[in-house]
Amino acid sequence: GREAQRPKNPASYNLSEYLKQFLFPENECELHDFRLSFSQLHWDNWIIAPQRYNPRYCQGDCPRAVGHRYGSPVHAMVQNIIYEKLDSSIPRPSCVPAQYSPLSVLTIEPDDSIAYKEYEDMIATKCTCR
Amino acid sequence: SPMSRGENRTLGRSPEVESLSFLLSSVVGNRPDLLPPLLQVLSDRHHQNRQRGMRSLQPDSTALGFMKRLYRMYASKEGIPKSNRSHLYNTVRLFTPDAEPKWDTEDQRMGLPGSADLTFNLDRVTVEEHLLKSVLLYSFNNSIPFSSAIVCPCQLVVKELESSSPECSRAPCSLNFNLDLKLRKKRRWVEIDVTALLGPLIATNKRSVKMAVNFTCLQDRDRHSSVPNEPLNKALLRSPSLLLYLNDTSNQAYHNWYSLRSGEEPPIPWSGQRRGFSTFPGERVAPRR
Repeated sequence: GREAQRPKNPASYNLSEYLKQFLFPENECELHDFRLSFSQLHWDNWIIAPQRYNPRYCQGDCPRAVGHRYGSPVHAMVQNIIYEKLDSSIPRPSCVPAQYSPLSVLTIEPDDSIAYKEYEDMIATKCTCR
Repeated sequence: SPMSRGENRTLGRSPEVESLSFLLSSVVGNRPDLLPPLLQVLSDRHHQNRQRGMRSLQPDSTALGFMKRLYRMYASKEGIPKSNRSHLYNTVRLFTPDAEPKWDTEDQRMGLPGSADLTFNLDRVTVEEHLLKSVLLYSFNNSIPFSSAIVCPCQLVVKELESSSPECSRAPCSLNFNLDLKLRKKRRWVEIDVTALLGPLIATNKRSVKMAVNFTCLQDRDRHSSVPNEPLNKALLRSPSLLLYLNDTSNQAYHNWYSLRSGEEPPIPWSGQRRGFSTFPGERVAPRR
């Protein structure tokens, strides 16, 4: 009990190690590639182009002080505080895509017509913690 | 490699997961609108193919060549729509005639392509896809070696065969073209803008379009006395394809007019006011205010 009450003295820690956890978490939230080919999904006989597609995905830890580095809203910091101070059953902010780019697709339709379409939000280009 | 790891985690190897409809129905149940657009198209496709015993798809090879060229013009290697483009549509659909066209036997004997009745089934055009431009796409086969660009005078008559329909009172039901075709070794397609003819029909969501077309190349420019250019007419692949340049306003479609240069307006669906609004690359016609 007495051990817990004694205020932790930052000086007893290596300050740079202490700060590192805020600035550069090891498994930092970032963008990862996932190159798939439509032939793997057996969709290549109606998707003519592109033949390969890299939707990318976001993965990694969200540090406690998310701040501007991840373009996180203030809410994400509030949720972190709730998790740490009030109720740890509330999840911490997650590493998710924040921006996307479109994709052009050339497909053969069931009636053998051919369609060129441009779809929104098909490739993740930026991650955030929220 | 990341791909195989990802694949094991997301798709797994069990046979059930291989079947697309199982995968999609387990994700959305009976709420297909939850599906992203691409998966929705593929889910419909998978369902229809199972109904038709998985008939393999055979689009017209010439048409496929044209659309692949169009794809390379509009999208980067990774499939991302190019930003430095001047057109405003996010959908292009190519239709080939429904059945084998009915040719005028008299013309056939004279070695002319002659007039043909064509029917195009436009079922795949959705309600949110608004027509900006429609084009008849003719192509020439390789029977004539074009060593250099040649220019040949041609005549084309396009007549919409349901002229009794009310749309015809407001817009022409027949178009005559006198063209000087520029044909090059690499460029064997000829695109004829028929928006004025088909615009009113497609704007009223007609599911099929019937038309008679007569395309004849002539020896010389004096169209009244000129005789048909037989070799060129023979090289002309008989039935044209129909190209529709559309603007899909659904929220899944990519709307690139956010990136328009200042002063350019977002596309206005075909409604008759803006004639000859040309959105085809290379033909920069400033939309009238």
